[in-house]
Amino acid sequence: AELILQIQSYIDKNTVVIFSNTTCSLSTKVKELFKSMKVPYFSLELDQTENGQKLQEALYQLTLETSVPVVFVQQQQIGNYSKTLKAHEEGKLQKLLEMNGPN
Amino acid sequence: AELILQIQSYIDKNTVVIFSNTTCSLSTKVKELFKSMKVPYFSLELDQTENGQKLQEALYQLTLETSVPVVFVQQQQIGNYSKTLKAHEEGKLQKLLEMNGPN
Ligand SMILES: N[C@@H](CCC(=O)N[C@@H](CS)C(=O)NCC(=O)O)C(=O)O
Ligand SMILES: N[C@@H](CCC(=O)N[C@@H](CS)C(=O)NCC(=O)O)C(=O)O
Ligand code: FES
Repeated sequence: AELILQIQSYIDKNTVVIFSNTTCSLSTKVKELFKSMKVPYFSLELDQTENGQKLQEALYQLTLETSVPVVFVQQQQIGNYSKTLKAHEEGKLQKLLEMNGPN
Repeated sequence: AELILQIQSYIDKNTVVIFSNTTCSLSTKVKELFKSMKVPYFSLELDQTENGQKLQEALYQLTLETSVPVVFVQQQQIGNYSKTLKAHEEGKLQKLLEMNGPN
């Protein structure tokens, strides 16, 4: 339960959260997507985090994603790389990011 | 030297060799490329091979590629995923595969 709380806290405290592996090019690609949108993100590098494997199990319990990367925007689970790319192409990421905006 | 000989022997004995990780989607994508061409390949799954890390170091010495996947066709180093995709688009893979063909 504590690991799930830890995962949840990353999600709650950051507009964009990417659960990632440093050596994974799909993870790199999804970060580049947000960079290209000039959107800051927090990435948790599971391969370089203490308890990374246990955290990834907790991530699975929370998200049902068995893989990396996993993306959250405004506390909403977007999903894996291909789901994130699709959400971007559908303008859905932009919509979420505009929530709580200066308007 | 023995590990390099081991790597070289995979290359020599197989028309297409893919040095791969089972959990890596770029590795999966490059296999799908050859499947779509109906071309059989041998893949060495470094994450599931005894001495996989040492083999990957030997692979680096041989190829100067620090990553997976690494692809050889007809004993020629094609390179990583993006180089392989490019070689495919340029018809270069097809040319190599037609060597030693029934013609
Ligand atoms: N289609 C998925 C692929 C996800 C995937 O296969 N991720 C791999 C790394 S590329 C993975 O997490 N493998 C299991 C692991 O590393 O624990 C996506 O779009 O993100
Ligand atoms: N641009 C390269 C990316 C290669 C790459 O970054 N591979 C990653 C896995 S996706 C890797 O090997 N990381 C280091 C490792 O796993 O040892 C390509 O086209 O193949
Ligand atoms: S580990 Fe290779 S693409 Fe994720």
